[in-house]
Amino acid sequence: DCQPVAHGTVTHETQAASKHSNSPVLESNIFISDITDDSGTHRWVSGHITEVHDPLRSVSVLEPGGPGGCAHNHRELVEVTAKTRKCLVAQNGGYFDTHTGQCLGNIISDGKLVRNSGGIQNAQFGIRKDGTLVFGYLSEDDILDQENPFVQLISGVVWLLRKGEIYINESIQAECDKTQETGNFRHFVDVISARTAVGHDKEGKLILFHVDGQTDVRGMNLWQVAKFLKDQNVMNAINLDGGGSATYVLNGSLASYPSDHCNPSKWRCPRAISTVLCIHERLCQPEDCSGHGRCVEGQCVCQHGWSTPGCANLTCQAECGEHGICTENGCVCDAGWMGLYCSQVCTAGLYGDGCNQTCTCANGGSCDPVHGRCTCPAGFHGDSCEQECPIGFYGLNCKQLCQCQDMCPCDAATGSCNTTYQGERNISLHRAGHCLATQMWREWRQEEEAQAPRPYLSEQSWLVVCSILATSLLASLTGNLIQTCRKCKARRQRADYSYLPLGEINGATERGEMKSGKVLFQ
Amino acid sequence: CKDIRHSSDDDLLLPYTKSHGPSHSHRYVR
Repeated sequence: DCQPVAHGTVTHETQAASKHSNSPVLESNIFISDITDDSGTHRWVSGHITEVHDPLRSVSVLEPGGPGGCAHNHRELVEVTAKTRKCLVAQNGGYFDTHTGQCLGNIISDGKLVRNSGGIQNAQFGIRKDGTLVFGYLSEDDILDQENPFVQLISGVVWLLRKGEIYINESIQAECDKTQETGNFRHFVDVISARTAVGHDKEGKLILFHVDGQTDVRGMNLWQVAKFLKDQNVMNAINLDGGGSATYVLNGSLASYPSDHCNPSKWRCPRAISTVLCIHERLCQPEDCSGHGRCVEGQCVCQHGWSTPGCANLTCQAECGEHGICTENGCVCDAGWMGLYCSQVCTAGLYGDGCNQTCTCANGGSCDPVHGRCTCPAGFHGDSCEQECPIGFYGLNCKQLCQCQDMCPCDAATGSCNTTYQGERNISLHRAGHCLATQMWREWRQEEEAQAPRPYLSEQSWLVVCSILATSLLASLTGNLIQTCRKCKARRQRADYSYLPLGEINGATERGEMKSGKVLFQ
Repeated sequence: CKDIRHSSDDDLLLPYTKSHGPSHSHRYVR
């Protein structure tokens, strides 16, 4: 809310980094300039302006002494830290606690979040993954953004230039929450001292600034630094640590005049500081060229068989198709395939890996280019199609049974029956003769049957009728026999008699006497 | 290490120091 309204909620500026691949990594310039302060006093100041042509690939924020330095509150000479990454130019970076050595602000080093200050509103400089240079104030969300994350980030104090205009007064408002407490901060801005700063120009080149000095005695105040940078066509710039921390190392050697004294104080000594802004040879993408090449000035020089730009893919990766594997030596074809890109089947008669095996298929059998297996034509079988189908079988792989009557042979290829002797079928003459005679008889019989009138009932029908009649007769006889037997049995069981007085039988007298007689009762 | 003459840190230029006034709080934005 301390930001000028004209800028709305946008509290930082972005600029696409330049990518001058053919230019040298950097250009280091020394200046010795006459500076006139507000009181009209002239002073000579000296320092360095360094232009970086490909910031994304050649700028790194380094922890003191190397990775992990901030975690251990380490402090190290810029020269020493610079050697860990072979920095061509290195200068001191962010602020740190001079008592404990603790790194301050936000720090992202080569894509690794070293320190998150939770949205502290001090001037920041960062490079995003896509090469965007960012200057200004950032929220914590900005710092932790994963869509286009920061690969380098460092914190300073005071946004010196914004869009080519001096932005110090706005910075004082933004970076301090109570105006009555800005007294010390105003002094910090106004005092002359050794200073370092980082910015960018219109092309997106990164500009490193360093001026020698000693607080209150030599050097520049931040107004002078901002104006100096503005005159150098710098668009955005932030102030980094200064005073005795201001250090400039060129090709591994100290190239600035430190303001701190040594012990004893006869000499001047560079200060062991915290983070370092390092300009190194362009890094390749990926840095190790995927292990298949060398990084030469930011470009991977790939080993044979590996393709640029990252040496991650084999040159033949897309060309070997489905029938080959891409190797450093080109396509290695599957069995049965040949050619530069494994697009051709083995020529006829050859099979296997590299098509270096010879097919053994006989009788016109075709050869499988992968395994060399023979596919026999109809009528032949065997591993090499060397055998004719056995008698009684025909067709592909001799799996069909001949349907010929009376052992007549069939054609091994088509299965058609041969009723005449086939010499090449290797059948005995006797057997062929039998086949022929039987065949002729069968044909004659068929002709006779075809000419004779067809009976009303067949032989089988008559047989059934006769059987039924015979069974009926037998059943009738059996029934009568059983009935007769039952009658006989009944007569024996009824052995009682009754006597009836008969008047006369066969002409006897009326008074007659009772005489015995029999009457059969049924 | 004997060759390195350590700085005496006598030119401290810090934006917020307790010795020059009340402690200063930074602004945080989330």
